[in-house]
Amino acid sequence: PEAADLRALSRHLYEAYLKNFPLTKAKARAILSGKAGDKAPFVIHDMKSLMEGEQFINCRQIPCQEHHQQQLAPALAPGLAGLTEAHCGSDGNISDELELRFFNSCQSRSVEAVREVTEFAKSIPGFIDLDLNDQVTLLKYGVIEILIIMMAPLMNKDGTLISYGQIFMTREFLKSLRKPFGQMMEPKFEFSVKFNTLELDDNDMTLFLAVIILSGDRPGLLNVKPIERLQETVLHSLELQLKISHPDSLQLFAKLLQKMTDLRQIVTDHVHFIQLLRKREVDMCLHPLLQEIMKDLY
Amino acid sequence: LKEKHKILHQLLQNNTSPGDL
Repeated sequence: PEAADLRALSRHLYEAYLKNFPLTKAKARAILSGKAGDKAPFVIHDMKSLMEGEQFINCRQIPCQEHHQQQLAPALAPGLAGLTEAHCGSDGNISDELELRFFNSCQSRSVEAVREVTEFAKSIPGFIDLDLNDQVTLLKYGVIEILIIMMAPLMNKDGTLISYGQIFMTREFLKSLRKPFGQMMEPKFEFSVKFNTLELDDNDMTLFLAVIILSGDRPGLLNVKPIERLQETVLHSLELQLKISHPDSLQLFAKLLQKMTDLRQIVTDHVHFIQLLRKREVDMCLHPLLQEIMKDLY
Repeated sequence: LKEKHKILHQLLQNNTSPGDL
């Protein structure tokens, strides 16, 4: 009966995952391997194709809007939605402006992604019964880790899917952007390529995300015990899930838990990059929600 | 904490749409 309860929890969370994150790992991998049946993603590999990417998104904007109206949240990835709203001015360096606009579009997508993660967190049994301050703390500290984990299925060693899987942006192009833009994604690629060797499926990912959210060691938590109790149940469910989905993969559970340590370092570095950006880019505004999350984080 | 994280708090309490953000 206990195993049955754990499987029921796994199914419940998987349903919430599908509801909130429709670009699943299965679909992203199908797109990346050319087996999705849809058109191949538009490839951005230089400034010219970045500008063409804006046109590409413009042409496809209507289906995207419908997507939102149906409350089917898109996958977690930096997007290009905001790119279409701004235009290059006649003055200044067009590449600089494009880079900043791309960064701003990533911000917009991140804000939407935070909302999706929040909805997913609320679906974890017992989460909404926690102290409201603790719910805020768990999200504040967990959400960037979740966003980074959810980027992994969209990435391979050569680049990443963005804009709901409609575009593939090359790793070399991202690396070529001016500092610190060009440095920001490289640690995520390095992490993702290693993480992807674990070959988790969407069911596994679901439970891992819930485990990360329910971390009882976040600074400032008021009532740790109920959080730890919830996490323990999800951990049992994850362990069982991995035994079923990867019977031959020894120590996968332990390997996965070790990734949580790497994640914290990536988040610390990411926040540092953002602080650097705010100093260097006078025209840059950080979205209030992202400001809230990153303020006094690490 | 809630005061310093008004939007997060709002997201937790309501079904905020992306437009509201």
